[in-house]
Amino acid sequence: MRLSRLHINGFKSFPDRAELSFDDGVTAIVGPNGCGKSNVVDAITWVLGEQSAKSLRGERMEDIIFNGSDARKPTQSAEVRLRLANVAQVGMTVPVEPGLEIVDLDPAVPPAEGENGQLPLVTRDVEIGRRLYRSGESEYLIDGEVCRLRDVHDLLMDSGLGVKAYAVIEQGKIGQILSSRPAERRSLIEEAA
Amino acid sequence: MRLSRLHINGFKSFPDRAELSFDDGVTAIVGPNGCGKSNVVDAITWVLGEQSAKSLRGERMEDIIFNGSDARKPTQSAEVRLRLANVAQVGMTVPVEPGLEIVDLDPAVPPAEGENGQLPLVTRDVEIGRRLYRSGESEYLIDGEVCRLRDVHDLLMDSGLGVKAYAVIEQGKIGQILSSRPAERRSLIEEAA
Amino acid sequence: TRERFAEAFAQINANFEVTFTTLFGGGKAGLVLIDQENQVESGIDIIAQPPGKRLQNVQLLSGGEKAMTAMALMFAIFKFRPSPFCLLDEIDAPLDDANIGRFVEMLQGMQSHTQFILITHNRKTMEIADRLYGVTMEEPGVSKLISVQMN
Amino acid sequence: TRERFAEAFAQINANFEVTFTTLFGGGKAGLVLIDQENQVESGIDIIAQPPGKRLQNVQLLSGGEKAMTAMALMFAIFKFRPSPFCLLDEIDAPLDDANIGRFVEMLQGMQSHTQFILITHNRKTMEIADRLYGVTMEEPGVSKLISVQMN
Ligand SMILES: Nc1ncnc2c1ncn2[C@@H]1O[C@H](COP(=O)(O)OP(=O)(O)OP(=O)(O)O)[C@@H](O)[C@H]1O
Ligand SMILES: Nc1ncnc2c1ncn2[C@@H]1O[C@H](COP(=O)(O)OP(=O)(O)OP(=O)(O)O)[C@@H](O)[C@H]1O
Ligand SMILES: [Mg+2]
Ligand SMILES: [Mg+2]
Repeated sequence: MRLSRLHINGFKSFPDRAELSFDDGVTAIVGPNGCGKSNVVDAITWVLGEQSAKSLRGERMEDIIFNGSDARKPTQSAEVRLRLANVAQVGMTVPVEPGLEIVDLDPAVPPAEGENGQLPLVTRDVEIGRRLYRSGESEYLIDGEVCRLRDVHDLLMDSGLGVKAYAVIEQGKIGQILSSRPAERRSLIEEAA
Repeated sequence: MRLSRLHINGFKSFPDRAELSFDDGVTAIVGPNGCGKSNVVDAITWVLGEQSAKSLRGERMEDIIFNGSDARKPTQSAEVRLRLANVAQVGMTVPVEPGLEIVDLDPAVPPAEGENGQLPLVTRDVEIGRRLYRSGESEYLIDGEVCRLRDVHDLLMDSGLGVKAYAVIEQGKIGQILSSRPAERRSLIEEAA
Repeated sequence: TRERFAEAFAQINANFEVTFTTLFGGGKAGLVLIDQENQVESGIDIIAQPPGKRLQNVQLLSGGEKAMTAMALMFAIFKFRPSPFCLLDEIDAPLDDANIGRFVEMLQGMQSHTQFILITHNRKTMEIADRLYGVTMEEPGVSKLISVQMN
Repeated sequence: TRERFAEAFAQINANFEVTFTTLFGGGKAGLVLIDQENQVESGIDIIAQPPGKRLQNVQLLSGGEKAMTAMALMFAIFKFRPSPFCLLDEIDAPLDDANIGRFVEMLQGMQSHTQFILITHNRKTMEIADRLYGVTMEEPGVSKLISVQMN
């Protein structure tokens, strides 16, 4: 499964609609200090369900709604949508791709038909979305339909996006791995186990 | 007053004698990762009296003695000497240089003879030194004579080098100023007051 | 799950020995359970020895060496349990050119199974991008995305 | 000392407004006593608004903006109570070229009264050095200093 497209609208320093497409391989985001690069990362972790405003550098979740600038008024809401491609259909087993070892498969169940342990597979594209209004109301969406946070969470768990702790390294945080306490390092390993 | 020369011998990654001279203005230290640049900064803070091994990235103070490499054995001691030029003679008032406002002078005492508030002044060069032996023994030196830590401390206080908190910004620490707690920021101001 | 942890620990440790020596061009590294008697709860220590240097407490390593060691560990975990994508925000900041070169080579080795999204100010890192987005703020306070297609 | 603190606070605050606008080419900043009723013990908050942006919690600033703001504060304290020298270890790491340019200009304005010792990987920063020392480790684990005289 892979990321396909990201839409940002009203989130942090993006008052206007903005869109990024992701291909395979490496996407680089560049630009001067303060122009909004880390805000793009925040948008991705936010739509994937980040619940802590502090992890997004805010004091309260409302801080992630565009707050205005010299020339612009604040927006009334923030919306981010992330399109995912080749997502394993919820309820089906995840494919064993060469080189990709999925260790949470039940080893007692042997791979079914197909070579290289490839299981017959149903995948689809799916778009998860999240909105926050200044009133405090917030919505989660799957393919444009309002749903609960838990539905988004389940979808992500099944598609292998559930473990976040080491798929994102935030700015300035690389040093913390070595200065963290032994117990915290253990939980890094436990999360992967 | 200014820094004039630094001698490092057996401190951290410097098993052999090494020497830096400092002119007025800007001195830059460059080189690849892990080659010893921050260790030079550590040598300066150590000879100025740093008491915490943790501030020097060590677990115990013995960690700052050269610990050996593939080809070399560990040394038995570490020594750093820092030569200071134009140090106000202890007990005399500090000169009021143009542009340099020394706010701890007693404002009730008017500048004596000389223009621009320059006081007749005795200054000298002085060399402070520090040694640590693997046995745990440690020595402080002024101009090669063994003295107490307190004598070095007094000398530095009189010469304006007593406040360390903001004359040194360690690698990776610039971010802490903004993320520190309000009380910690207050003590930064208090130290300068 | 005690076995799952033990299995994960063993594999990640083995991966770490490899990623570290690849990023450092030598040396040795590993993970150690602090309390061997109590594997169920024990914390984990990181052992790291760059080539030619003696083994010391990792805190004595330089800023760049710590970043490379942390990256080696992250990639070791990643090879054990790959995530479809990986977001890295300016992790090349403390690195010199030679280390950025080795970091970038390791990314290139992993990118066929993983989408990498990198934020960087560094030219060498930008050069391996298949796609480049520039973010600008011509209007103060308002971010704008510009796509720069490469390859 | 209550007056000494109040005096220091007022001057550093005034300096900070200037150093910030110099480093950012505009905007506003200041220090605020959190508890105005209890000036003797009150903690201090930092207010920082880059040019063209709205005032928000400083935590929302970018990595580079935080570094510039922290530097503005350090230099503000420094101008109030100069130390004969100042050791800066890689504080240009999170900065883009334009910001390194402004940081370097500010250093040049202060170097007649203060000796600066800078550790850097950045060419623009190296260019303002009156004296350059290279540290090498040709023999692994053994640092060697090489003097490169400039000007
Ligand atoms: N809710 C918001 N409304 C408007 N602007 C915001 C909001 N939240 C954050 N910003 C602005 O976004 C900017 C920070 O953006 P970001 O952290 O993405 O920068 P960056 O490109 O990563 O820079 P650097 O290279 O310095 O890390 C800040 O100037 C901040 O004021
Ligand atoms: N007591 C010691 N004996 C021998 N080597 C030591 C000792 N203490 C530290 N070192 C070595 O010094 C090196 C770190 O040096 P330093 O922190 O000065 O690097 P640096 O030049 O600042 O690099 P960077 O650019 O990555 O910050 C480490 O590799 C460490 O192993
Ligand atoms: Mg950033
Ligand atoms: Mg360093």
